[in-house]
Amino acid sequence: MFEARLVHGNLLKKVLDAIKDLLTEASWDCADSGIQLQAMDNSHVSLVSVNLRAEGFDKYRCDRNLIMGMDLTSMSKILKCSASDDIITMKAQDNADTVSFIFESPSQEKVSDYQMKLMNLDQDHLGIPETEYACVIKMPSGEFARICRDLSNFGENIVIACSKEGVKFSAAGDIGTANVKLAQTSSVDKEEDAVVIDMQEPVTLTFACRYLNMFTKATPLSPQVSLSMHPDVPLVVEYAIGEIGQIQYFLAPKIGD
Amino acid sequence: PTHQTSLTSYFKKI
Repeated sequence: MFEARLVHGNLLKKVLDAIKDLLTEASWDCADSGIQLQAMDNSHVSLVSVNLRAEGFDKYRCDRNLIMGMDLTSMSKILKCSASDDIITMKAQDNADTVSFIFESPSQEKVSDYQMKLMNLDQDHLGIPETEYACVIKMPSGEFARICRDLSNFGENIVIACSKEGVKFSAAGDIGTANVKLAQTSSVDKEEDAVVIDMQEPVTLTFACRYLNMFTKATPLSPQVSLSMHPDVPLVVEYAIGEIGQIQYFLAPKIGD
Repeated sequence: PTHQTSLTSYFKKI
């Protein structure tokens, strides 16, 4: 028996919004410790990793490890049937071929129950080596989304250059060039407005705008985003999922011919 | 000109 109840059901809706443009189907691995999803996009350029800790749920029970393969478009359609303040429960029997989504209004006066067929997915899993990143940039997530959107107007790539002076986002194309520089903030009223750069050595890498823009669909999950960079390895873009976990996107860099 | 690398060239399939 698997059962996970989340009073802040809206977080689950936001997680789906953050992955459904990148992935059409994926497996949720349910264990005693929580729920995880790891999947690459079809072109094997990016990878999404979602981790929801068991203790983050208001009720969590997982008697046996369970892999629930889901069509994420269908899951998203079902979650759209819930209200933003609904309590969401996911439930499945051991070896079941369906999963139930139960939505309760905060007053408990309306209870909806949706069942969805599970899929058997044969997906590649990747072993991600532990990396000490040369640069970790923490910045407001809305600012990152804005920069990715603005620079997409100039070209298909964004160059991210991190040095001790700060971080510079650049793009170039037919209409001209664009550069946005952010310095580390000295003092801020709110922690979520801070730009903090932890740099061991300067790094400059190039990434496809298209993927960065898809990652920023996670912006509603968290006021801050962290970008971890290291020479010649994939970028990690990470958002917290409330108090219950995090979503990480890995993106392979573009390299010169 | 740049070309897109694949994640599988950095991370091993398990």
